[in-house]
Amino acid sequence: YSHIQGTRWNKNVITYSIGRYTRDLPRNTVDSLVESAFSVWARASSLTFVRSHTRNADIMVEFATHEHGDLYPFDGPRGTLAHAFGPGLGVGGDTHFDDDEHWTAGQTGFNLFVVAAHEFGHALGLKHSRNPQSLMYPTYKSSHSANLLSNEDIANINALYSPVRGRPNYFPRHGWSSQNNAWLSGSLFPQLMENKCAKDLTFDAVSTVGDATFFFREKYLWIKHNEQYDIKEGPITNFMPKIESSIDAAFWVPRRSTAYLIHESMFWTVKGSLVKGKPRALTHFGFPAWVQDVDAAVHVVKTGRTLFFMHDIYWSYNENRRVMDFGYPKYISEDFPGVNTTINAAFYKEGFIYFFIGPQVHKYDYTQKQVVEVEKANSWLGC
Amino acid sequence: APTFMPETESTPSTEPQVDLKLATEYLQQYYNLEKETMGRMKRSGPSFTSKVKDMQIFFGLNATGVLDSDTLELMRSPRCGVPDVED
Repeated sequence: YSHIQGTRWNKNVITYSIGRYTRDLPRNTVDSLVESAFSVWARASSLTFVRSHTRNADIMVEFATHEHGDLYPFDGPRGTLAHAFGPGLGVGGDTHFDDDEHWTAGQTGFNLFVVAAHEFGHALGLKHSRNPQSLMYPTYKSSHSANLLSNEDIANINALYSPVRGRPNYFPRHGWSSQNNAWLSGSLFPQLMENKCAKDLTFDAVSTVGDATFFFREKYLWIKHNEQYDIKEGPITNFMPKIESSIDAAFWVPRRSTAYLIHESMFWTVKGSLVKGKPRALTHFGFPAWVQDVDAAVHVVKTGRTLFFMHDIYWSYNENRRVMDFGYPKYISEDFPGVNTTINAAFYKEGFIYFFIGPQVHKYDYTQKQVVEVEKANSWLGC
Repeated sequence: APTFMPETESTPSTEPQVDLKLATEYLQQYYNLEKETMGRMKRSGPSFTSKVKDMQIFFGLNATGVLDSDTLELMRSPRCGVPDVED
């Protein structure tokens, strides 16, 4: 860490580990809420957070009560909810939550996601703000706008951690705009996309739309009609002017002949080749408020369920009853053996789910519950 | 039957003391108010008043230095344990 501009970490990849858990929430929910709280800062800066399971991570997360070994005892219910140390060795960065509070993932009690995001601001070196709209305002607020961070928060974290120079950026949706990524925008862009058979080609989202298959990457789109390999391609706005962003996830519900295109916490509805109306919020599907984006989505015709994947967990939405199934989120690896990493895109066809993971596609037999084949993602474009 | 409500009875008579204790601990934890080695903290002591003002200014309240109801209500709000001012 450094004292040059106040304390900050001298690196952009920071590790964290969770020590003692609260009994208020299932462990996997605590894992996801903590990860989402880190993602708030990752999305707004060039920081990356990596989960470790050792006790010597940069940021140790603990639940404790009263005296807990750091000279700053907690005070029972209410009052002080949590605290965190600024960047540094040893206790530096460590974040503690008062387990005499009732921690939840919703509006009742104290929302762990919101408090954790605030405390991780301290763990990264930020101080309290006088602006009531800022996440770094000292007192707890149960309701927050969809954008948890105020402009001031974003400016402050980027004042502490300037983007890493020269590092190629494959996932600009983590807060890097394509502007600072010369090879995706400007003169090189068409050239790269013409080279769609690049070995490490990955997709953000893949979905049927009508009688075609849409492949989204950044703000670029390939459209494959049936199995012919005369593929149309170009910026998404050429085909769908209303959509000026990239697409994180997409799925097709044949019964309604409708595709749903998701970008961060919003989604568009597409009928035929027309984008219908305005984007709506992901909460429409019944997600908790802390879900701000999903990695992939796929509709399984056989069960009438749409599956939404985020990090290492997933939700199941009943399209017939239009409600989220009870008991979710669940771990992906537990229900999809062999699929145990973040998914870029998912596509359903004739009883198989094709999980696009990096430059590979894992063909998953939904009935047999196993991966039966692995192929190259660019083979779907005829490479 | 009449119900006995001890809290109601006791709050008015001790409230100033309770408020002072709450405020003193709050300002010691979040605004670097020095702990008094001898005797009790005086509401009107120069450092106590100035720290109350600091806190009122931070939260955009009227900076009177007096423990008014808005100030006390804010001191009772659940919050982060990191101090508001440099330590």
